[in-house]
Amino acid sequence: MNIFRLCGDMTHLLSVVVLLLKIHTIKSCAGISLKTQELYALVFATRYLDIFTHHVSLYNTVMKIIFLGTSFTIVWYMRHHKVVRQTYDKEQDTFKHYMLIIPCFALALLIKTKFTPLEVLWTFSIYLEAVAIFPQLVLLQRTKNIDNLTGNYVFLLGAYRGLYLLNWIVRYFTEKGYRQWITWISGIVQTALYADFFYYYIKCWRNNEKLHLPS
Amino acid sequence: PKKEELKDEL
Repeated sequence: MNIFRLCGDMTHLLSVVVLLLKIHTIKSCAGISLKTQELYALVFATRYLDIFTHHVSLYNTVMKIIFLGTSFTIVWYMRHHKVVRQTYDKEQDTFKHYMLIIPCFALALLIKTKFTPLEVLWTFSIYLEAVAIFPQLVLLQRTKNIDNLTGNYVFLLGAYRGLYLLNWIVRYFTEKGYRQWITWISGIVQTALYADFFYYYIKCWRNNEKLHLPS
Repeated sequence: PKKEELKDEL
C-alpha cells in the first residue's frame, strides 16, 4: 500500500468523523443531503458483500466494517433521531435516488468484468459511488449559509478521491500488469465532479470568506 | 488472477 492510498483512506475516514461530529455532537445535519448518505450506504452494502468471503487484510476488513457501520449510522441519525432529523433540509434535498441508481445498474449490467451477481453489484457500487455526491452538491448550491463542517466534509471527500488518483498512478508504474479500467474511469469522473466545488472552496478560503457557491 | 479481480482497494 502506497502513501497516497493510505492518505486517501485516512481522508475518507476523517470526512466521516467530521460528519459524525456535526451530527452527534452538534445534533445538526443542516446542509447534509440524506439522498447522498443513503446512496453511500447502498454503495458500501453492495461493494462489501464479499467481506467475509474475500480476505485481503485485517486493515481492509476493519475499514469495510467502519464504512458500512458509519454510513448506516448516519442515515439512521438523519431519518430517526428526534433532534437531528428536524435539522434536515428536506425541501431542498429533492434529488431522486432512482435517477442515479437505475442508470448505474444498467451500466453495471452492460460493462463489468464477469456476469455474476456479486461482480455486477460490485461494479454497480463503483459506478454509483462516482455520482453519489451529486445530490449533496445540488444541496450545497441551494444552501445560503454553508457551515464550516459541511464545507470541510465535502472537501475531505473530494481530497480522498484525488489521493486515490495519485495512488493509481503510483501503482501503474510500480506494479507489473496492473490495470483496472472500470475503477479508473469511474474514479476520474468522481474526482471531476468536485472540480467546481474545489475552485470555490479554495477561492473563499484564500479570500478569508465564508464558503458560498454561485447558483 | 488479474489485478482487477483482486479488489484490494476500499
